[in-house]
Amino acid sequence: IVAGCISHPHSWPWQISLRTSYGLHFCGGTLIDPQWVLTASHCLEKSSRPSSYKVYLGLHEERALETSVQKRDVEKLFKEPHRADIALLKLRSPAIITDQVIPVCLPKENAVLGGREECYVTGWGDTKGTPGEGYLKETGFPVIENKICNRPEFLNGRVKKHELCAGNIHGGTDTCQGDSGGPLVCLDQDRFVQHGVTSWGLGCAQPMKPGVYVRVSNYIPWIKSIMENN
Amino acid sequence: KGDILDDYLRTDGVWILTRNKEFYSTNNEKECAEKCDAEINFNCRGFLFTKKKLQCLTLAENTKTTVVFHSEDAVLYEKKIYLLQCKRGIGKDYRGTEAKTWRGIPCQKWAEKSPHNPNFTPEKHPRAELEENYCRNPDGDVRGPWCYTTDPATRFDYCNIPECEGQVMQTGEDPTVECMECNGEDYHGNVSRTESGLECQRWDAQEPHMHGYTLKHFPGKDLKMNYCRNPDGELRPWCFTMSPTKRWEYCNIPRCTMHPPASGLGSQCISGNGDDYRGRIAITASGNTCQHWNLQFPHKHGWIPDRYPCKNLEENYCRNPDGEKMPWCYTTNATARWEYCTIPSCDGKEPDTPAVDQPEQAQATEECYQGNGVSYRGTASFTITGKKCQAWNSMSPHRHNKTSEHFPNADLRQNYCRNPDADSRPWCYTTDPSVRWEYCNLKRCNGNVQMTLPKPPQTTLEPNPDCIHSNGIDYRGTVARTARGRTCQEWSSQTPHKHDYFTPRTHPKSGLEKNYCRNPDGDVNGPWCYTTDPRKAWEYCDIPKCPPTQYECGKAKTRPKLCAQR
Repeated sequence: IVAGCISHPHSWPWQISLRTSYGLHFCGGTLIDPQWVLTASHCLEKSSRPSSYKVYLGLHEERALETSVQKRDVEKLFKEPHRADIALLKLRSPAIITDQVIPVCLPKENAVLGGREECYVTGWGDTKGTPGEGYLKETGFPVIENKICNRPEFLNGRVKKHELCAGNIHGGTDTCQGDSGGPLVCLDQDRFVQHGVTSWGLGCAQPMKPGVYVRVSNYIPWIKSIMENN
Repeated sequence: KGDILDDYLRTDGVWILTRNKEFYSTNNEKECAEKCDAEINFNCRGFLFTKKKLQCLTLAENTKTTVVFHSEDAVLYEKKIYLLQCKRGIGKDYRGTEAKTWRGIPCQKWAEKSPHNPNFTPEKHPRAELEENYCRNPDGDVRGPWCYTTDPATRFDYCNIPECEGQVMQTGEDPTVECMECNGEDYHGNVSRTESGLECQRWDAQEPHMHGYTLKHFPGKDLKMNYCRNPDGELRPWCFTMSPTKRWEYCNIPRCTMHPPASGLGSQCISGNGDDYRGRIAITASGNTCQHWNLQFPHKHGWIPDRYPCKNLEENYCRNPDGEKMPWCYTTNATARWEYCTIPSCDGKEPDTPAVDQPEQAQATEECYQGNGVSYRGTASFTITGKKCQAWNSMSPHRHNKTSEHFPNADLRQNYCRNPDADSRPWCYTTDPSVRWEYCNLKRCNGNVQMTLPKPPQTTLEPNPDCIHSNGIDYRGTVARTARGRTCQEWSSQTPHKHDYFTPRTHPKSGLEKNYCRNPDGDVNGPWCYTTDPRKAWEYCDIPKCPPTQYECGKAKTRPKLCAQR
């Protein structure tokens, strides 16, 4: 996360750290059920073997030395069949729900997210030299309607219908490498709903270059069917 | 001021039925109009004048609110202001008949006392013409006409009244004008076809194209029916189309004749936030030269002049196109993206030089709070890190829903520390844009004992040893008998069954203690053990499943900081 701030410890209890089998953080993810994690497909490109990955939950520091940390093996990977940048991981055993480990809510199918909604992203990714390295960081910015985001001076038609943009037009704060797969959540009444999976961007925190996220509400049917049938 | 009849819309040969009226005799329509303007018995919305009998009837109603019928000799004059279903500026003189909020909640009658006891009533504010339950703006609210609502939970809310600016009102012509000014941001006409002839999709429909241009997200943009609009600073009005293959397209709207800039002399100095400043200062407060608006270097930006023809983004002059607190510009200094400018004020006061805020010294308060501070009513207004509190009735820099409407008993006055939502101690939103809220600089009255948050009873850090989640790979209970009743063999033992794969040494993390049932290989059927029966190498154990864990998705136990960067 570029700029933003260090989050209050465990104030984003659905945030997970996706790691190599020897414990190196390389992507984010989101706990949506005690036994299921949502992440980005491109985080799973290195290997299609579940045993190559580990999921860490309940952590604030990237070092993951807190007593609240839970570590889980991955039992199975499910990539979205039409090459969207979203994937599901089934944990070998469910996470234990604690104050530090709580799943996020999922949006309704095809929920409409208007422009200017204030949403938040979190992660342990690259901070581009801004403070907070090694701690779970957060930042917030408005969602930008696809129509505006596809203007020539923004992302010039690159954003697909199943994606959404979010960021500050002046840049300055953004997700970055290592945040991929993590959540973009928006407050709905008094709870957070995950509307996006951190996916790609043209650089990090550049003016006129908002981050792009997979629109989770498009994939609710797919998520449901995978969870129900596995 | 021009002819008095300019304010009226004339219709020949009609008569309207109205209870409230007064009779006069005048020589001509002008005199009758003067009677109407001077009427004190009711709000005169217009008058009838009969040419033969020289009768003048001042009317409390107009064709919008009562029945019209034919009358050869009569001429009806209606005050235009009462015909407009749109507002000028903040709508202080709006007299339309809109009677629901922008969310669609019916308005409460101004004269009624329930469900809300109003501060603004027809008796107290006769000039505001608080009739029926029509949206009005009696207090000059910058956000325009509003009303008390019939929803007990919502005391008041704003109404979605379209802007009237720029419309040219012709006598007898339909008040919505079929031309646009500038880029048509204020166009309110009813063209509903695109330049290539495609029919427009309704704004409140999500088929065939899903979108976020909803009334909720773009209030005040008059996104009505399927009319072409420009809610987002496009080059001109547009709409989503009914063609599945064409998401959106511009519409062809004729341009009206341009109006001169709103402020004459004012354009060389600033009044208010300087959004009408048209001077030629092109240097920022810190001395940086401004970047030309039509350049994208050194700073890329979205304020492209031809996209905003009415903002006069000429050359590199300081401007305020987006409601900032004063004119600004992008700078030619690569490290300073944009800065405010110092512009002389029109009222002769010293120009508003944008100094960097100096944090005010935190006021040391000796006050304290009882319990978790829900009943605290002191005046402390600084946070534990010394940040000043944001006023509760302000939405800047942080939007929120902790308003006195939603928390009437929380005494959310000024920017005093409060605890409206039963948190652990008094807190407030901060004036620091990067820190949404913090606890306050207050001690608890009975000593400075740090309050630890009570743990909700249903959350335990250790897994419940007596039941299993899913396949029980984490089971750490002490059951040591198989489902068939056989005693389990010790994991560390090789008799009666020799095994070298599942041992405490080879699987240190699987909890292979004593002869307890375990699931070291993630068997889908759950925990098992080797048995002491020489005839049976191993068997499953019978461990009950734990009840599903209760939790509320999306709700953290620790409140997030919610820092947002502007």
